[in-house]
Amino acid sequence: GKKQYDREFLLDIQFMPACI
Amino acid sequence: PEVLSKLHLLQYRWVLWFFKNDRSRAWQDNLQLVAKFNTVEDFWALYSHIKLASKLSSGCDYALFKEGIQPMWEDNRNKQGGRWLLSIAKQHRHIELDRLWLETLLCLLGDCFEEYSGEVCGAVVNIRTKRDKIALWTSEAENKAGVMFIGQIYKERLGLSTKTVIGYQAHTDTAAKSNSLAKNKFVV
Repeated sequence: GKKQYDREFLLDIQFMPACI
Repeated sequence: PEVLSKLHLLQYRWVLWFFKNDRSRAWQDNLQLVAKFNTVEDFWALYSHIKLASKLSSGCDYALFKEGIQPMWEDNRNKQGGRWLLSIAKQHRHIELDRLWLETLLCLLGDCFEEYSGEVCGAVVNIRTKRDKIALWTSEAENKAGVMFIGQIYKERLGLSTKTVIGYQAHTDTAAKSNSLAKNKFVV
């Protein structure tokens, strides 16, 4: 499906720990 | 595979370009491809690693375009197109420029222009001595419905007041008027 992200979601991901 | 499944794929793959003005070289030779990415995580890794737009020297640009579209008027996807243009006075560089450029990037990456997102080609920030510019490029200047829809969403997302007017110019008009601003084809 289409990958639409709102700005708050995009900003939240900036500070998520890397999934390693 | 488990790591990949946790990354957030973007609707498009994007390319970041950097332009540094060196008058001894041809325009195209001053344009460098910095990186390509197609996940939200890779975008932030790149964004955190590079200078903020406000810290670039005068004469430099960043451009973010969909993969396959060169950040220039001559590209087939741009030549019938145009741009929504923000002009930012120097005294606002350190307050507003980085915020407005990041909001522009988030509009592109989040694919926020609904059914008209296919019309969007990319965006450019120009750092200049007097006034910086940020522009959102679309592919079809004659598509009034698409251009107006994109302009209205863009203005709202930038948090500009209703009193602020931003204009859209066709690239063909801009190219013909290299020393002055082209006339606005549309405004929001």
